[in-house]
Amino acid sequence: KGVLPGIPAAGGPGPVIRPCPGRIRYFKI
Amino acid sequence: VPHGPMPGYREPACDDPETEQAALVAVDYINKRLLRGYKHTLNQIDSIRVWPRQPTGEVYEVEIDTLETTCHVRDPTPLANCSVRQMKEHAVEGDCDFHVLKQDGQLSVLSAKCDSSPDSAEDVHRVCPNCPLLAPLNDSRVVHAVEVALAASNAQSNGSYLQLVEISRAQFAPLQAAAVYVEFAVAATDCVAKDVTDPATCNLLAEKQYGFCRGTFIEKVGGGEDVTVTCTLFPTQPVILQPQPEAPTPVAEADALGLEPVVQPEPEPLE
Repeated sequence: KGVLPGIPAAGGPGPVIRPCPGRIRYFKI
Repeated sequence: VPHGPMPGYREPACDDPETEQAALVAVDYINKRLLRGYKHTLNQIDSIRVWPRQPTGEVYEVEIDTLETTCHVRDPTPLANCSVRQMKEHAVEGDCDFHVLKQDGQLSVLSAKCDSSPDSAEDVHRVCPNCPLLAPLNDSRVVHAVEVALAASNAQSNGSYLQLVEISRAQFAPLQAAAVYVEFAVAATDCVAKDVTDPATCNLLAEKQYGFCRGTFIEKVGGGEDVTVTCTLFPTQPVILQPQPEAPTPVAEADALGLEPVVQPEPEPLE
């Protein structure tokens, strides 16, 4: 079943994990 | 499948190992070229695009956020052992864009563009209402505090006379009326501290030996001054000539990547 990237298919798997930005290693200012 | 023509680049995730490897090479690059201030460490990878490069290799176009550490750029302490400056100490963030070439498994930086900015006073006081804020390095009270602290250090030293290299950081302590906290970089000279009569006759050592000092200067209410200062000298660092990456001709490089030909300056030391 083709879906547009970033839009979870109805009844499909959980939310799409956005590839960026990455994890914050310390804190954001 | 995205609409329209496929882009010429691929987009791995920002936390993929290959992305992080390129980001860490880039951070190491800036720390080796910073001329003043403090080492920075990787905080977040904002974006990544990987362009194919003719005839071989790939170019990682990566944008990262960094945070200032408490290690001066001349301090040989490995970055992994440097503490990140905390928000209550008035943190400083860096924002960098890099082009990193990956060829034959080797990563080398083609271009780097960085800006840094301190956290806002509101943010600092949100986490610590009475914490001191960064002060302008050319403020006359800061300059005076550094001069008094350096003179005190030289007066109590049995070693080389230390010369000021840069004022790196300063804060006005909010509670004590006229207390200034300063950090500054120094270099050893060929004079013995206690014998110096005219500092102008002292010269930096041929094999540079840098150091770093932290001091607190207090102007007492009834007159007079108090100062506490500690200086640490770093081992002399052999000058290691950086192998300059084979910098491709920017325009040809840009064409190969289908990028706008932006003439990237030779990787210069970063201010």
